[in-house]
Amino acid sequence: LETFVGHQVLRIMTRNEEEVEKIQLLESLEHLELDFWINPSALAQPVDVRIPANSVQAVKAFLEAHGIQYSILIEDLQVILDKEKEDMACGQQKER
Amino acid sequence: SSNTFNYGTYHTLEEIYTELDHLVAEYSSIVSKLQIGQSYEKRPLYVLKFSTGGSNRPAIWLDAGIHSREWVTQASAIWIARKIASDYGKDPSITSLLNRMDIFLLTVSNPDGYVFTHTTNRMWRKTRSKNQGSLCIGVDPNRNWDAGFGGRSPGASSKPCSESYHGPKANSEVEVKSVVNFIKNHGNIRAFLTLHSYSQLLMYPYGYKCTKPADYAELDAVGRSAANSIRSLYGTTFRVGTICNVIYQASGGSIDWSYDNGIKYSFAFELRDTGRYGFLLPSNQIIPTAEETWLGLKTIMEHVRDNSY
Repeated sequence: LETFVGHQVLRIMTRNEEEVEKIQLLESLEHLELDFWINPSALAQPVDVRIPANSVQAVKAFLEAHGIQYSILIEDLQVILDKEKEDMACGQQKER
Repeated sequence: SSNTFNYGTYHTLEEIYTELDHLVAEYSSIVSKLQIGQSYEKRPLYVLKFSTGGSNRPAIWLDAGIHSREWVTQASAIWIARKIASDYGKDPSITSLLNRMDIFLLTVSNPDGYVFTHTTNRMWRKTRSKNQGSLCIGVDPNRNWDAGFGGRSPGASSKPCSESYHGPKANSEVEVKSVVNFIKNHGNIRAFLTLHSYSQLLMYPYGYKCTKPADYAELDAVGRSAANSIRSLYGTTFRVGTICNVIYQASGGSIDWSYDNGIKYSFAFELRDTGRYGFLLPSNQIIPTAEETWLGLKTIMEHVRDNSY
């Protein structure tokens, strides 16, 4: 089972077309292995992206260098997945 | 009900399929189960049919889970299945709907991907088909429909390793082809509704082009009415509009295909996450999500029932 320890999900608030294009540039860098949960697109939408642990610093540095605002939606993805698995096991217990 | 199925938690594919059988057994007078095909890895594609008789009645199509990792959609679909069955004969609106129309519900549109999210990679979104000439697996099944297929758009990729890879050709994915064949053979589907998650959007065509559909005014009005119904329960606010306006231009989407094939009432829902979980919505939000989603679906279904075309 693939684990996601240290993976973070950032919520990026793009303010103009130029910033959207910068995020689309990020999307094209396959070595970062970014997983866009909400793709860079219409301005009114935030961009949510899962970033593997070893790319987190590079992506944050890029965003800060370009003054692009972001917040951390999920600090450590694996923590949420562990909770989800726990809930499932608990739910199955209840059913039995 | 005598049922022990816990709708407030996530379930494996086997548990979901077993629950489908329970629903058929418990409501055998109106619910039956059809197999419309098999997935790439040969898992059955089961559709629940809600019908009170007649043959080839006008019908409504509803599917969930085409993007396998969006678990709250499959979970909501199971809850909605039981809601429809148990409300027949009690809720006048559902009773009158099922006395005139049928409903087909595909609770797990992408079973291979769904199993893969339980066994190997929780983040998996696509199908599990092998891509010739590439090490990367899978096609985005919501870019694989014959609607502007492969068109230049930011929302669909020609790269097999991309999460939004459209596939080698339209309907290359057997999961998509099976639904297309079923709907074409049925020939009397009046509404095509599909559940995705997340970000609270209620969309209608088009996505593969940024022009308004011929029925724009009506679809927009029905969409807004459905969004108001959703909001009435817990205040969850959905944005309404064409795919292109609300998100981005993306080719090969299911509701574009259904609309271009004469199914006027074609809508896609992006269910809630109003907080910080994305598509990893905690299981304690399954039932509230299903309840509010059902109100929106019901509003659209009532409009379809009262406006035959």
